[in-house]
Amino acid sequence: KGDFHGHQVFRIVPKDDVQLALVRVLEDILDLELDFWRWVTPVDVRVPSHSLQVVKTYLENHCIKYFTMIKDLQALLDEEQRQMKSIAP
Amino acid sequence: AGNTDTFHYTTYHTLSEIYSFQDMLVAENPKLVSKTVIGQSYEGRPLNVLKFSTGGSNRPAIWIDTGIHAREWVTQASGIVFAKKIVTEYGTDSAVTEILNRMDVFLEMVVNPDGYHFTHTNNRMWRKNRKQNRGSTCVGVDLNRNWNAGFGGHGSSNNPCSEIYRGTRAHSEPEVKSIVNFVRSHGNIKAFISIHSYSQMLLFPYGYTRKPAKDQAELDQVAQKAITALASLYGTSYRYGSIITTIYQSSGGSIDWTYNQGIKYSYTFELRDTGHFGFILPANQIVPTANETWLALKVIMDHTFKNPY
Repeated sequence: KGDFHGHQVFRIVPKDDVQLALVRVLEDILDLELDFWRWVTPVDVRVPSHSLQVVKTYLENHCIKYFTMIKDLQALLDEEQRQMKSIAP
Repeated sequence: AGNTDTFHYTTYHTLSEIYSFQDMLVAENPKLVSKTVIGQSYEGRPLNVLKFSTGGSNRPAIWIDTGIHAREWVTQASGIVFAKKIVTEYGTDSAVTEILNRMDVFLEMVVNPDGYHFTHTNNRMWRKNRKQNRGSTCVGVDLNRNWNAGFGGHGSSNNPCSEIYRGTRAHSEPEVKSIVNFVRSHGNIKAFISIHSYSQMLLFPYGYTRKPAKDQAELDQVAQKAITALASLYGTSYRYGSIITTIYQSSGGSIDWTYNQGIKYSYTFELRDTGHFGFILPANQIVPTANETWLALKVIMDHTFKNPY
């Protein structure tokens, strides 16, 4: 089963279309394995652990505002599973 | 064996649990609910549609679907709540009763069963169906880019590895083709509402072109009324408008196709996240989400009922 340990979801708030275009560039860098949850502003993107530093540096270098929406995705998924199992027939 | 009164609406369910729920609802309400299998998914799962009908033949109908994108779990869960609401409100809620006395409602709770099952067993973040794409190691087609409405245009991808991969041709996917065949053969569907998550929006055509829909003024007015009703429960704030002006350009979407088929009241919802959970909306928000959405759905259904065309 998919393992999302260390994955975070960033909410990125581009201030204009130029910054939005810079964010969209990230989508084409396949090695980053980014998963865009929302393309509309604000942009939400799931970032695997191996790409966290690169994405953070990129956003900061371009002065693009962002914050961590989900700090530990796997923790949320574990909780979701726990809750389902507790009620499963 | 359980029943639909003791069913846990406040948790997420596996595909087999949802299918069991459907069978229970039919068994408990044989004069109101029936199940139609409109086709099979790529992996051979049944594509179940619940029909809510008080009789008649080929009555004007309202279509509601949830779960075209596998990981948007709150949509499939909301579909379960809507189904139960329809049967409990028939005979007790005057609007629902009047609608069902003259019209049928069709509800497809899991448009993408293969993808949904995959989110439970392998990858919770899966969006597309599970089609093996020839010549690629990447799996799946985005079922909301596969419709014959601006197919292949901007806002979709021809790369099988993309989350918005459109497929090889319009209606190539059995999950889409089954609905297309059903809508065409029925011929009397008056409203088509497709439900997604998340970002809190109520949208209408078009997504593939900036050309305004010819009914834009009316669609806009109904949308405003619907989101006002939705907000009346918990204050949840929605944006509304055409897809292309409100979110982004997206080609090959379901409601653009249905609108072009002459189904005037074609809408798509993007349900909650009022907090910051995205696709991992906590299960305790299922019922509130469904309840508020139901109010908006009723506005659209009631408007459709009162404005025959």
